[in-house]
Amino acid sequence: QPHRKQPSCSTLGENKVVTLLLGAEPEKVCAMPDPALPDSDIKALTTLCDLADRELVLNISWAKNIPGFSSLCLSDQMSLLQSAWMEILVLRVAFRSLPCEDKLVFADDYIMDAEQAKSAGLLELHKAILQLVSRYRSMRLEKEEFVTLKAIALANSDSMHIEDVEAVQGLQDSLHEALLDYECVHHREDPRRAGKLIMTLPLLRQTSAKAVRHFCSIKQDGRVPMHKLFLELLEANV
Amino acid sequence: KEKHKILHRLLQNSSSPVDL
Repeated sequence: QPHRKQPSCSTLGENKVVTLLLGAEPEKVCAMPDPALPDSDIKALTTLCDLADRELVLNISWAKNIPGFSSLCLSDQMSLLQSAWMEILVLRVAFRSLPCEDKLVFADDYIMDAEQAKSAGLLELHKAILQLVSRYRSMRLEKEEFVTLKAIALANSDSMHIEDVEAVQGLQDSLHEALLDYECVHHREDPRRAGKLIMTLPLLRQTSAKAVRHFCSIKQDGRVPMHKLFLELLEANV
Repeated sequence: KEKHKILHRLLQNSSSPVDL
């Protein structure tokens, strides 16, 4: 009989892993669209790619602060990030957009409605991310849940190149446990809430894959300048 | 790995958070 551990609610009501994840959250990034450029699809896409590149640097630093991530071998750390980087970016945009109806908050100074998304050729992606936002809004996703789910998305990225599968499984287990523990204390009224949150991950992956495909085609087009880290990760997903 | 130089360098960099 396998040992089945029930989530044990922490007595203080605060899960240590969740607290560490809250502390690891990156600072806000501003988009700062170039005021010298006239508004165009190229300008919008350039602004988004530049913003994504700067967020990626912060997200790599964030990953290193996830309890247990830095204990993985360097190759597995790279594999997880190469698979999940866009999911992390998309989940961050979705969480920032929760207070806004029908708009995506890429940054405080860069909020995009459907009309602007259409002009930038991003309408399909905009709709897909808004579907995710509406799912999280209807659940009233909390910051503690968001940070834990984001770490789970990274640990559960299904890379085909993992060397130490047990170590990655251990990281998934500890983050899963942290989510169960948090829900056990804060959402006793809904014993299925943790499961409901995990069940949003397929839509996150689907949306992220859409975003990667779209930005790959923009890259091939060659009209939008992209920074090296963003290019490197786009190429990792091809 | 050679193809992923920047990711590799950022992960190896011990200072955290990474300077932009």
